[in-house]
Amino acid sequence: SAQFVPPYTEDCRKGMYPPTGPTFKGSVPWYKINLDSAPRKRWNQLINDKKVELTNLIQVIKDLAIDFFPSGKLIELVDKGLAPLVDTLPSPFDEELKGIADVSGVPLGEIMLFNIFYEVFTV
Amino acid sequence: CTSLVAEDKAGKLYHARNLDFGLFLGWDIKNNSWMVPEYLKPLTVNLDFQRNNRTVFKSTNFAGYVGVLTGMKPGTFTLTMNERFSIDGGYIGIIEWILGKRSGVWMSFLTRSVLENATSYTQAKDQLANTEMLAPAYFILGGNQSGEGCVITRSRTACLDIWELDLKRGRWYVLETNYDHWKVPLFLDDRRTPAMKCMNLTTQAKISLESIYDILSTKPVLNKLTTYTSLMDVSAGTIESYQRNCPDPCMPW
Repeated sequence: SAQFVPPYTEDCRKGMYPPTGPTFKGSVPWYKINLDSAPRKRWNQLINDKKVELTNLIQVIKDLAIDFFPSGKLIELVDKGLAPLVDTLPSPFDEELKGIADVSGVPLGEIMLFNIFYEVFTV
Repeated sequence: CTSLVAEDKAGKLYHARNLDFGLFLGWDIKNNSWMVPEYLKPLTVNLDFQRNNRTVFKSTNFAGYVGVLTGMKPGTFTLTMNERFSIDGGYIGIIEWILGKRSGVWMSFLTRSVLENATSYTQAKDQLANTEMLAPAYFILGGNQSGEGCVITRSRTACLDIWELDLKRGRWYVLETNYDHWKVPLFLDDRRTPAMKCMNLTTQAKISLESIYDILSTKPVLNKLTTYTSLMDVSAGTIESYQRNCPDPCMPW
């Protein structure tokens, strides 16, 4: 099939580990999530560290939405329509998403969209 | 996505995956890459979920995403999820949810709950196979005993198939991309055949975390959508994840 036409398919790689070189972008940091703390608080440290990157991701998805729906109606729908749905989620997910929205400053509807993106993406 | 569970000659189990995401969500012409994966990579974190200062489970997440796509309960089981395409998809589940039918579970909340609450491979398999969901999915589950490894193919409401390791018949690994394993993958997106070719070339005698990382670094198993690679050793209780790049020439998916 088209996919087997080199150079898109290569011979089985060897000696790639430990990860280095052009296919290795970087390692991944560790965080603890304390399940004994309140759902609304347990993600605070992580989100505080990553809120810039999270905001950037949400912005790039919003820019895509604007490309398709320049009127901004879709984003408005997400912000106004999805936010109330958070209260329909089972515990502790409802409170966890609210905590993430609090600390990141990203609107709750957009945090909800990020967390249900798997279901939404099927559209 | 590509996920696999493999058993070596000594009966040790490995679980690994490439997390691919962001298809058709905007192409960055300057950098010749999809846009969303480049914003997901710096959000990749390893999480140690604890209760009473003791590890309940570990996972690799995108910060801000509270569900689980890659996780492990040390010494017990490992779990990854790959997307499954179906016309009876998640959007139907969302419409039902909005209309008040709330018997289904959101995919990543199910995986999170299983990792948090299931106490055995068998219990995890049962919950993943038999819980009604809002969207179809593949669950790739590994245990800690010889033979404990399977791919669960789920529709929104039913378990369509459970494909298990079967060492007596030479099935020392199970490997899933994004197509039902009994069907031929889309001819334009066959990552399964190259991945299985490399697994077979490596052989059961030489399978290890290192050789699995090599396989997951082979194009097109590694592609422009790959955000991270995770390697899990359930008996050692370790999960290691690495952000990935796919330098040109590289398949867009």
